[in-house]
Amino acid sequence: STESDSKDEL
Amino acid sequence: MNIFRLAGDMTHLASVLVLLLKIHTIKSCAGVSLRTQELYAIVFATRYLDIFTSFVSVYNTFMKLVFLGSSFSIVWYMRYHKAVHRTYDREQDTFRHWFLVLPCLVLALLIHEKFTFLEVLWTFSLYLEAVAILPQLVLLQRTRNIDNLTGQYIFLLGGYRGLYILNWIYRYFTEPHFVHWITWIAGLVQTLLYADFFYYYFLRFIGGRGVE
Repeated sequence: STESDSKDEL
Repeated sequence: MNIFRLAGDMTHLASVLVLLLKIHTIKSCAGVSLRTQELYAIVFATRYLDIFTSFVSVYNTFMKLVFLGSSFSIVWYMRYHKAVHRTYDREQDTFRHWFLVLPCLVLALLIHEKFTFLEVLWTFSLYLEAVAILPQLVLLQRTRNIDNLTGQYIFLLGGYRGLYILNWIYRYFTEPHFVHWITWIAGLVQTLLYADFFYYYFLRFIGGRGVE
């Protein structure tokens, strides 16, 4: 999983 | 972004607005746990540290600012506002919430996706959010009344993470490699903690009367 996809949520 | 995630964010936003509405209009925080609000302020402060370093979208940044602003202003209202802080029942809101912070920090240092400062604090915020509602649920059992804005607030707050679980299920089946066990387990534990509250909350709807 890329870094962004787990941090695009609130 | 999928419908479950958007519904979850809107439910979370609604929970914060309901609480701000209650405190700002009736100038009262009776039945609201300051300790839970302080824990949520810590949750957002440690989760959104990357707000200035990693830009995801205008929506994402806007919502982070709303959650940060509202959680800190609710704590300010309950601690320092001349009329509101008098309505805070300090004697009843006694859950030792600092006993929740340390274990979550230790757990985040042990179980995380990456051992970096931001990632560990982000993971800490997930664990802390899962248990942050406990002081409020304990206070609710003492004040024994869910038939008010505080009840609506807790209902919406519990519902938002439940909708996030549907979002994670949706993303798991639609996005390859979307696996985040830490987030999923913390979110599941968080939602399960509300099970007891949801039960009485729905009873109240069915019974149509204030449930003790």
